[in-house]
Amino acid sequence: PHFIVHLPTSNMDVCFNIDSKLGHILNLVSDRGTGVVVNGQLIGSKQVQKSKLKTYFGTISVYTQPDGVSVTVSTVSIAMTDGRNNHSFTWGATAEITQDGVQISIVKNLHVTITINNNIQVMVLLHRVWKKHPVNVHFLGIYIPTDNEYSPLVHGLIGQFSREPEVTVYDIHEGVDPLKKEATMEVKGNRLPVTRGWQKDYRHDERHGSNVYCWFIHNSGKGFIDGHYTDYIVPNLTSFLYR
Amino acid sequence: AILTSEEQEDFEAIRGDDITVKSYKVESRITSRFAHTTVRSSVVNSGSKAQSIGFNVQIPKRAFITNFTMNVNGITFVGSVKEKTVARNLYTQARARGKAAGIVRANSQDMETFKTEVHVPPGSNIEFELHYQEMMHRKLGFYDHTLHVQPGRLVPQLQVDVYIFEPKGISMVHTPNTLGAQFADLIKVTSSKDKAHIVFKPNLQQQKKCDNCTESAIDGVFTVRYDVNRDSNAGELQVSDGHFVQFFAPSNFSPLPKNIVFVIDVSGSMWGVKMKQTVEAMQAILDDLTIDDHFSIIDFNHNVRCWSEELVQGSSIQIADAKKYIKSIKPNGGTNINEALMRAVQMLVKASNQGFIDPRSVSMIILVSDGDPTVGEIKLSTIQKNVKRLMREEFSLFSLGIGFDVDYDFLERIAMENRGMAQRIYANHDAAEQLRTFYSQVSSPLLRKIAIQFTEDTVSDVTQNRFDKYFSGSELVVAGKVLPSESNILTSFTTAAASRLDIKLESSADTDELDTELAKHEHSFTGFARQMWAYITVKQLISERALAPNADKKRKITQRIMSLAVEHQFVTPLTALLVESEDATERLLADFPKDPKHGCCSGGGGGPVSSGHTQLQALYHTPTWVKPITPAPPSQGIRGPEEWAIPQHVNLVDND
Repeated sequence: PHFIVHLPTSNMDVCFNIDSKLGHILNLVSDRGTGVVVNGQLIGSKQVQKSKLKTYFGTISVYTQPDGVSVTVSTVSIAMTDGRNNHSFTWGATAEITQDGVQISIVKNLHVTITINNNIQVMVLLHRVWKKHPVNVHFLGIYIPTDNEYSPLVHGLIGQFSREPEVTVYDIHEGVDPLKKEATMEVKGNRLPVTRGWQKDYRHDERHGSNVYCWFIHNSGKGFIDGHYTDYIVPNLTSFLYR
Repeated sequence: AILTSEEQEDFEAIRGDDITVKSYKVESRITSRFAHTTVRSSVVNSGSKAQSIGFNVQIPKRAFITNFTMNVNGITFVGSVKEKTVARNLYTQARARGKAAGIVRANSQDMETFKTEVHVPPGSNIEFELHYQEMMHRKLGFYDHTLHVQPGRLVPQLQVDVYIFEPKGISMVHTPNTLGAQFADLIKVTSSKDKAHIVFKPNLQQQKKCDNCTESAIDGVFTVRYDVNRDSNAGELQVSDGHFVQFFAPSNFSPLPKNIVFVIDVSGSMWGVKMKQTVEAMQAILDDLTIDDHFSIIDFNHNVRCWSEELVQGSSIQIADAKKYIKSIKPNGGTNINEALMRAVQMLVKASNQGFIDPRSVSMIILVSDGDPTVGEIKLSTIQKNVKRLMREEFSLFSLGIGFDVDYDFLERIAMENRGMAQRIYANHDAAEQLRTFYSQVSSPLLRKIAIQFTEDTVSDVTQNRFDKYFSGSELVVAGKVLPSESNILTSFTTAAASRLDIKLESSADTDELDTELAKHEHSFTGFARQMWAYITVKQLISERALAPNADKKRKITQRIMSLAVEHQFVTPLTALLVESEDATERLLADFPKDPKHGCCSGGGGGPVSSGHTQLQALYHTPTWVKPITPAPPSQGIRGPEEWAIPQHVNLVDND
């Protein structure tokens, strides 16, 4: 998964990849204050290519307490449960579902937006590929607005950046790749080598995406994210982060 | 019918001093749950004397006959549906000239018998062709298409073909073994993604009851069972020929909790098989209840008794106690339906007022009765008014009429008026199974307050589009006309309430796509959407008419039914099929048969009836090529030809 973090005060985008294993569940947002957790489980492509198995998000789960409502989005269906009742929808139809403070809006074959108590929103985008492709698989993207109203306790691979860190980028110079400049970033007391590159935002064009130019942090975001990326691996789709 | 040489040999072999059926072919074309069936028979009077040759077909009660034609020695009789009075007048004119005959229609519980007889000289060839249309209803997760195959004799060319086309794809299709185990291997099913063809074509030997027998073993129901693919919960919207049909059958929802009051008739007439089967069914039904459900039981004869005065939770202890209670009941005494129903409604009202009922749960009264009220309020219309007055919008009443003596029309009216449905239960050895099957249909309500709507000014003449409940395994269908529009996309919006959540689903369809697709399929029924809309509308109008509050409203509905039925050629309670020779000098008349007030079939002791249906001798005053028959003794007050009056089986329209 390719992470893009927009820092509104610094007016820049920072990206990093998390290169974890098939089946791992990564915590994206963990907020014990509002009781919301967002996790994503990794799937792999059908075959190894160039000695590497690509990983993607195959399942995204949004869970909210104390109601115990869980919305699990996969490339096949969107399931909602409150612990007692289970309801399932497919990507095949545009729909709106409301239960207590949770609202789900499905746009047929495109994306689903989950809104909790009108102040926390998550959009999951469906990326479908040709079914018979020998390597590629359907996967999911996730988009979380910067103005979500979390509690001060929020954390996670994305949630931690709701408290925007101070970032300074300097010493911009030509890099090995003439298209990609290099620089040094100071953040959270760390000095990190960064590379100027671009990632894709697929919200408005699901096939081609639009370019988002960002400073790329190497080694799975080390130094930019708190701790190590393995700290964000959780046991279940509804697990909060333990720190 | 042209026979192959082998078939010709078969024909010669079975030909005798008798009536010979050369061919008997049944073909059904099902497109999007709508079926058009044609039954064709070619018969020869192979005897040495003039004989009556009959053509009997059993058709499902829910079907509408759309045409009947007959060719007698080259003279063709063609049918057309007309308003009943118009048809009768024309028929009467023909009768006055001695040029008329009757087609008999009679009802048993599930099937209707269409019978006609023609008296013809030896060597005569007659070809009969009957057409009818019906809509498949989904129950317990599948559609059953049934054809009664009863050629009566060995037939050289006997063939049944069922063609199915479902645009979204067929998820499963098979033929349950209802015709007889010996025929199972003779039924061939071929299916692809969206089409299926089922054919049954036994040769003469395969039709025989035994190797050396001369009787046909083929006498029963041929069933095709199938279901369709559903890739989303939003349902399936289809547009064809200026009409739309929306099918809605979601799954993957948790069932809603239920509050059920079982109201069971334990009057003296329930003694024996009926009570035994009811007790057996209730054991299984009670076991199906869960801790989320609430229930109680009221048993009534001339008194009304409650197992529990209030609804209780479906815990294992309560269920065990209820089962024991049911087993201990000894039927006796009269029948006080009014009091029993009042008590049941009051129980639900009390529970609701006390906040005991989850607002998102489903509340039902399930009434099982075998007869008319004999104690307390006995006037049915008053009971109907009492129930309607006390019931709340969120409660439903389901009625099961067990046996032949029950006034099913009454049970159906009170159910329909109170957001439920009614079903007949045959009082025989499998009544328990029938009761359980009925309960299975209503045991899993998934959604409440379903509304299927469209953007303003995109559709018109929409059939019922608001439904109180949706049960798992069933299907809601809405049809209507598509208004001209710049866009070629029609969109529907369905709202409903599930357990704890509200949903709004969107479906869309291209208005031209399906017609293009249908044109490619040889056996599809291209006019299905138009006919299905008319079928649903007429059915709904007939139900509305039965509940119309005054004569004026009833009259307006009557007019509408007649107009639609004539336009779409449906034989209904208000229209008749007039069959005329080419020069319009000879006529036959087929009316929609009326259900007998109490059951049918005086001869039957139980089970689906294949005998005992009302018979009228056909009276046919002949042209040159037919000899007259001797009139049969009058039955049920029918007078002979010299004193011919309006046939007793003609359905007189209420308030007309």
